[in-house]
Amino acid sequence: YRDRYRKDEL
Amino acid sequence: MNIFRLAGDMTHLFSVLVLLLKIHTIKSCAGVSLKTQELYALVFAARYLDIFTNYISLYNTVMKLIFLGSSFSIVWYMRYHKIVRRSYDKDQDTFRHYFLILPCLLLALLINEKFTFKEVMWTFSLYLEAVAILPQLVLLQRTRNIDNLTGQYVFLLGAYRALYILNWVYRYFTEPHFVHWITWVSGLVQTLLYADFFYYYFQSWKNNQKLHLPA
Repeated sequence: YRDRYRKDEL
Repeated sequence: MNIFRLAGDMTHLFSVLVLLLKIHTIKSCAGVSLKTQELYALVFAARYLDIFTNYISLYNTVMKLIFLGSSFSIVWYMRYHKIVRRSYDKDQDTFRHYFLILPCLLLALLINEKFTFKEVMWTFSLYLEAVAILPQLVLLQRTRNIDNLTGQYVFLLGAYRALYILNWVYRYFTEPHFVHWITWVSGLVQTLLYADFFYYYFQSWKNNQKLHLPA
């Protein structure tokens, strides 16, 4: 979840 | 998504479109550093490894494809297009950008949030993006008269990361445990590298003069 959460930026 | 990040993404998008427009319409890349373009292509390649495995949103995927496509096509234009390549001043664009890649890679191996291939490559792309503009800034100091499009390109490229900093501040205060020191520090360093450019860019705009950086 954390990964998906953090990688939402370009 | 917040207004700062959207504005940052649009500014970033606009910067690559300005550059593509310049190269595609007037078939010239005078004043543009191929080394910076190559570094940026590497940044996007290393950062968007999970473009097809980690779906966030249509917007996210489309923007990633645009950044990947534009950065690689700019490199292709400057290297192989028979007309554009003639206007590339390679004897001025001499920054040894390979000396930037290795330290960023080593630093990413040492300082990262998780020691996995994807995470290290992602961190590498952050460090590399922070210094990717250096060859371009050095070239601008050597180029006597900087044409407007190149000046606007560099300005927009610096502005996008400054907007991202506002986005991180906003997310820090509105989202619980949104703390990413690595992203913040490299984003801050990146923006600070533009500081003197912004100063001269603003001066030239205020005095309505041609932009040129002191050697």
